Amino acid sequence: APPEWDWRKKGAVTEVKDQGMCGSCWAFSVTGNVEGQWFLNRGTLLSLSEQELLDCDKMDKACLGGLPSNAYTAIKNLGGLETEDDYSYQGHVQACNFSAQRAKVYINDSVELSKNENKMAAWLAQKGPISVAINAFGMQFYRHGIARPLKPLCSPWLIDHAVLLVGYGNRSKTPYWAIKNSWGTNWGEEGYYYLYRGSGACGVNTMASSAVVN
Amino acid sequence: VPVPAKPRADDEQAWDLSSPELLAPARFALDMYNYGRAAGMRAVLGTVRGRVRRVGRGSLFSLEATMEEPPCNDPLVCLLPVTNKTLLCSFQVLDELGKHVLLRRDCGPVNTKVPEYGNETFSSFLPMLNKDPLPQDFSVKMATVFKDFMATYNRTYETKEETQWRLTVFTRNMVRVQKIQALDRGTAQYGITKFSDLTEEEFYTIYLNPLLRNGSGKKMRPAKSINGR
Repeated sequence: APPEWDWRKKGAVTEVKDQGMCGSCWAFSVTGNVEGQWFLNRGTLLSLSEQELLDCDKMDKACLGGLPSNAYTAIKNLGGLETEDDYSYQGHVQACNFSAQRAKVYINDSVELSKNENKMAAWLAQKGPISVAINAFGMQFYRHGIARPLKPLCSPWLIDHAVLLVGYGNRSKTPYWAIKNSWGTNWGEEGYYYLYRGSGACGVNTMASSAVVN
Repeated sequence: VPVPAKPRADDEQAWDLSSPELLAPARFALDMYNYGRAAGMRAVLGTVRGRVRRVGRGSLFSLEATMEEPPCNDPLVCLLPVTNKTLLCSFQVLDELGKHVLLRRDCGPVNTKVPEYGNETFSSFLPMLNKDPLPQDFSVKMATVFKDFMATYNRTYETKEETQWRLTVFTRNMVRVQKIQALDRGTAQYGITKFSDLTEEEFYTIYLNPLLRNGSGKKMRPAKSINGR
């Protein structure tokens, strides 16, 4: 893998969004991944709808939580995703109002990525931003810098938050993952969280996945 | 039932239950403990013992109290009816000029050993609270910081009680932040964020995703590995 990479500089990442008082991080992580895949494979960056997943992905539980693998399946079965503008975010579940005619993007499949962080970095640099799920220990009070909680406190077995890897690099020799969160721009570093890379910190390597767009 | 005990250090008062000084902080601790509970679901105070330490212009009360939880028969609220449950709680309440702030609340079943005060490891995590004396006007300072937080994040609370409760949560979170900061080996800085007035439970319930703990769900095919370039 290249020593560092940042898809934000290459136009593959939309603005930081805000899930509000709702446990819909899984929807934001997946739409962020599909936005990147659509940009890299079809050349257009579109901001896609999380509300469609909250309302129409019956395998998941909207604000009570969901799994990226279910969300990819739902997007395939529904026939695609509408844009954020066409199906705007409300922050709570409503009746499904999806229209295949309005869908702007589709996906063909989804894959599970390696748990090896070097391989994850290589995949990210070549294929695009990655949906991951981490233990959110400390994030309630995170302001800036590279987080590296003690392993017992940030156990990889207690995953509870889905986010998007958009890049990686080093800050004064400390390797990091650049992570797009969905708590708005007035949290963390303009909405981004930086997590230590290389030690499986907070389980960042346990649930890496991506959609596939042919 | 008063439980006399000998003082542990010369400068500390003995546990003195009869002192009417304990009434106000004990009642405040009980109010905070019962905050948000419906009538009929509130715990009542059992035995209380406490000691007081003069700090700055106020007093720092360390209380040990038993809380009698009411029986829980409502099938909607609890899965199994629970007979009366007694918890042993330790509280630290700062009283400055009549203004109370709850600094610590630890509760557990009666037979759980409550951590001994003065336990070095414990105290090493709370430098703010272990300054002796506490910073002057600690609660006034904390109230000022809390007001800044409210202005920064445009926070409003409906009642005075809610504001008091959120100040208590905010203060406790400042203590939690110190622990998290002390235990981070990276370069991260932790501090006040827009979530600083939420309890850990509220934050977890509202913003996080418990389904992820069950693993990644439907099996996806593995991605082809990237052939190095």
